[in-house]
Order: sequence, then structure tokens, then C-alpha cells
Amino acid sequence: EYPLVKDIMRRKFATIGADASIEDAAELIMKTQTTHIPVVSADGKLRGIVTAWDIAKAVAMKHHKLSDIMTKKVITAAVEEPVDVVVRKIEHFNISALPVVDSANKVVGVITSDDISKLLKNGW
Amino acid sequence: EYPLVKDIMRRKFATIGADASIEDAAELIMKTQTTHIPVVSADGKLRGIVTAWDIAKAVAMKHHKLSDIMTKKVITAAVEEPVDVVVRKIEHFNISALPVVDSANKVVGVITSDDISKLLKNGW
Ligand SMILES: C[S@@+](CC[C@H](N)C(=O)[O-])C[C@H]1O[C@@H](n2cnc3c(N)ncnc32)[C@H](O)[C@@H]1O
Ligand SMILES: C[S@@+](CC[C@H](N)C(=O)[O-])C[C@H]1O[C@@H](n2cnc3c(N)ncnc32)[C@H](O)[C@@H]1O
Repeated sequence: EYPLVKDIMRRKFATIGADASIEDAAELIMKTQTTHIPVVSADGKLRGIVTAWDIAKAVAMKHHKLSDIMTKKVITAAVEEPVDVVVRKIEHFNISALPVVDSANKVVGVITSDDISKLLKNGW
Repeated sequence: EYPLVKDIMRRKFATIGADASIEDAAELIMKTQTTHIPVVSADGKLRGIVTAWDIAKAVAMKHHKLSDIMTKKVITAAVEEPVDVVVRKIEHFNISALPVVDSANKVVGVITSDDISKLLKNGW
């Protein structure tokens, strides 16, 4: 039996508003030492995701607005989802983290390939 | 028994020279759809690592030179190392990928937490 998303997701995570600047996103990524920041509305609903990779793309492409670089079609996970399903998404979409959302599309956590790989330490 | 680094490392990977610009690094990260680029000397020896996170930090801190942002003390892996040792390094240093080096410090591969998490799909 695989662990569930709720067993290993991070419950403390940074989010950012869609009206933020690229510099705001870069500063948040730096300060939190993370690479994937969910973009949310005022009431915490998922609107997109912005990552360190997107900032690198903005530098290469000389983009200036967060809305130019954030990904709007977000691949998410659910709390009761088994972790092997998340791994298939990581592989299929070449992503390294997924926001965890509830039935109202509110972000309740983030699950990363870093955290999934740590399951190996204890055997499954 | 855990798999070894050589069983799951990537053998095709991008590298960059220490004299490159931040824009060069950003462009390479964008084109290769990866986040961790080993910085190497002309003969392929490891000199540092630059990541998408470092580019985000450069945007936040307004740095302009690659040597300002690359990490010079690189955490590496060896081909015969068991993967659980790599996972402990990922956890201890909060990193998501490690260059794999041979005894002459030449980069022969890259191992990522994305690839380690994929081991879960098949059970171990
Ligand atoms: C293709 S990945 C490659 C680098 C790395 N795997 C990562 O996740 O950043 C980079 C792109 O994936 C997007 N991305 C990352 N996590 C995502 C997720 N959970 N859903 C949708 N897009 C995502 C980012 O916004 C970025 O545009
Ligand atoms: C602390 S991590 C946090 C974000 C994410 N875990 C990652 O690896 O990018 C970001 C910093 O770690 C550094 N870094 C990433 N992989 C590394 C490695 N194998 N050895 C040393 N430093 C590394 C990067 O250069 C960057 O300065």
C-alpha cells in the first residue's frame, strides 16, 4: 500500500497573488528556499503556479509581468490520492511539485518530488 | 538492497562554463527544461552548479555575473553510491539534484529527486 498525499505533503507553504511582480515572486522563492509557488486569489483559491524555472525563462525571454510567465493550467494533487499517482504526474508532465487542493480548489498543501524521494530512506 | 546511482542517473545533461553570463544560464535552463546545470572547466571537471533558484535569487538581488550566483561547494554523488545515501544528502542540504562525478572530478551524470521519486512507481 502506498502512502497518501496527506501523509507527506507540506502544510506550510508560500503563496503569491496574481497581481504580484516577477521581482516579488523571485524574492519569495529566494526567502523561502523553495522553487514552486502557487498563485492564489484573495480567498486562497488556486489561479496558477510560478516556479524558479519560470523566472529563468523570464530572464531568457525578457518578460516583465508575472501573468506572462506563470502556468495557469496547474497539475494538482488531492489529499487522499496515493503517492504513486502523483509520481506518474511528475513523470508525465516533467514537473517537480504539485499544489494540493480541496474540493473548493483551495490550496491546502504542496507535495514535492524531494519529499517523495525521502520515503526511500525508510524503505516503503 | 537499494538501487545504485548509476542505475538511475541521467547520462545526457547540460553543462556550462564558468565564464558564461546569467542570461546564458537562464537560456540553457529554459531550453533543456531542467533546473540544475553543472558548471565545468574546459576539460569537463566540476567547478560549481547553477540552478533556476540561483537565477531567481539573481533577479531578487540584482546580481549580474554567473560567478556571483553559482554555488562553488557542490554536493556530489558517485556512480556506485546507493540511492538512499543520495536521499540523505537531498534532505540534509535541501537540494533537488546532484552532479555525479568520477575519481577525477569529471561530471559523468546528474541524479535528481524527480528520478528517485519515480522508483516508487514500481515498488522498490
Ligand atoms: C516543465 S517544468 C521543468 C522544470 C522542473 N521540473 C519544474 O517543475 O520546475 C517547468 C514548467 O513547469 C511548470 N510547473 C511546475 N509545476 C507545475 C504544476 N504542478 N502544474 C503545472 N505546471 C507546473 C512551471 O510553471 C514551469 O513553467
Ligand atoms: C537550497 S536549494 C533550494 C531549492 C531547491 N531545493 C534546489 O535544489 O534548487 C537552492 C540552492 O542550492 C544550490 N544547490 C542545488 N543543488 C546543489 C548541489 N548538488 N550542491 C550544492 N548546491 C546545490 C543552488 O545552487 C542554490 O543556490
